[in-house]
Amino acid sequence: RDILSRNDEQAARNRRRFEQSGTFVVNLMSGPGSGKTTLLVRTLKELGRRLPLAVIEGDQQTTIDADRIRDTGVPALQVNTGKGCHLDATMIDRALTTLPAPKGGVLFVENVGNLVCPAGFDLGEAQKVVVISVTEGEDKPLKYPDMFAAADLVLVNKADLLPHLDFEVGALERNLRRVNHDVQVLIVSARTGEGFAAWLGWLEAHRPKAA
Amino acid sequence: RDILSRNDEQAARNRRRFEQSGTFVVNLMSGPGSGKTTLLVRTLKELGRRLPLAVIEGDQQTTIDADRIRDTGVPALQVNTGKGCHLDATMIDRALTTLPAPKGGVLFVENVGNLVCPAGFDLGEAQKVVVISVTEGEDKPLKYPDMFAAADLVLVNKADLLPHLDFEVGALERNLRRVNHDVQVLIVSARTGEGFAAWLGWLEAHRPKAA
Ligand SMILES: Nc1nc2c(ncn2[C@@H]2O[C@H](COP(=O)(O)OP(=O)(O)OP(=O)(O)O)[C@@H](O)[C@H]2O)c(=O)[nH]1
Ligand SMILES: Nc1nc2c(ncn2[C@@H]2O[C@H](COP(=O)(O)OP(=O)(O)OP(=O)(O)O)[C@@H](O)[C@H]2O)c(=O)[nH]1
Ligand SMILES: [Mg+2]
Ligand SMILES: [Mg+2]
Repeated sequence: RDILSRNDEQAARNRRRFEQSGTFVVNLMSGPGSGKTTLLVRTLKELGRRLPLAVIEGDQQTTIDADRIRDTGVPALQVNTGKGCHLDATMIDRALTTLPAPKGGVLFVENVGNLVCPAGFDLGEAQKVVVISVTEGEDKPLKYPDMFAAADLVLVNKADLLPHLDFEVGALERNLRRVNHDVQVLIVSARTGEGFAAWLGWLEAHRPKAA
Repeated sequence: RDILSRNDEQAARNRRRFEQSGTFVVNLMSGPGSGKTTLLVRTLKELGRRLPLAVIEGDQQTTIDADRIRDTGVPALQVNTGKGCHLDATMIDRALTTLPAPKGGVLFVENVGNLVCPAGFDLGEAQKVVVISVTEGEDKPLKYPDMFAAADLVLVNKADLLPHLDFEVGALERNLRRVNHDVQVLIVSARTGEGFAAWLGWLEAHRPKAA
């Protein structure tokens, strides 16, 4: 399909640009309400002033998420997709004209809440992180396989709610391994901070180090 | 756009067919994991043998949801959309060649878990019911406005989890009324059965009565 190959060309241009500025770019995806913004707000506070940070937010409407990010002091740009259900590489290229990629730092891109289409659109990111919350059920990796197959890391969020659910983390992991055998999985809670040492460690380990 | 007008023509044909067979069709939509299937399983058991029932399930992959429905004894047909992120009127027309619309009964269509695209594709249904769970946040109606604006009824599900969350039902309703002023809202729990008398009452009140 023409759309995807044109998108891939723009994504490759974005990626070269990120490599030149030494910017580590993470594409954060999930269904609506899994906790992407809440996770980002805590992550940005924990990363603190150690690194230059920026966030590009994708939503159909509103600047609610970008406002939540800006409240932490980190620059954020809101992209509104209207009827569109995913971010694409051209939207990221356009966003960078207003929000420069942080040199030697981290750029988080929070995609539109959707477990289907965002999986197919490369933005030029270095890593794809998929968030799923324990309230959504163990079967999602099988029912929405493209998204979980594309993930470099899966964050299982809202672990603080486990005592109140019949959710079985082991069943989720077994289903996940059927569509993405080697993917790394971390159990976290954006509310309590559980699992954040491992998540911040993963970010640091995957961030390109300046030569 | 051609796709939508062709879809609307097929939806109109579907609707005429449903009117002729006296079938009440409900298009059930939500983000992934809000509880559509769990709600349906309890609803079908409560409706029991009073009415002829059938379910069309939409998912990217697997027959997991149709299997859960069939376990209740109600006929169900699984439509797999592959890379597609919504059901459309042609898929429903095709499904009806295998699963006849229940005469004088109720046909539930559980759409693909996605708060964006399904809102734009008329299937020929009589009513659109949107499910949102209390774990997804109060801001979703503002961020995914098309879906909530299209809703005839909103079911706020997983009410049993409210004691463990900071979620404010009033805030959700205020946000909802900004995009859909007159929509009806029911608070339910598919797990405990809370709110089901009102939900079953709503179904009965909207079901066309045979002349
Ligand atoms: N209990 C609990 N609730 C959480 C956690 N993380 C997020 N939430 C809640 O989940 C809801 C949705 O959180 P958001 O951060 O807005 O989710 P999101 O993925 O950014 O949503 P969209 O951008 O709209 O797709 C809110 O009510 C949060 O308070 C968590 O770790 N534990
Ligand atoms: N606590 C609680 N959990 C619920 C309730 N309804 C559903 N769940 C849980 O929510 C998860 C998802 O439920 P499903 O019924 O599969 O949701 P769905 O909307 O059909 O999901 P998709 O078809 O994949 O979009 C499962 O773990 C259910 O057990 C409820 O009322 N209360
Ligand atoms: Mg968000
Ligand atoms: Mg389901």
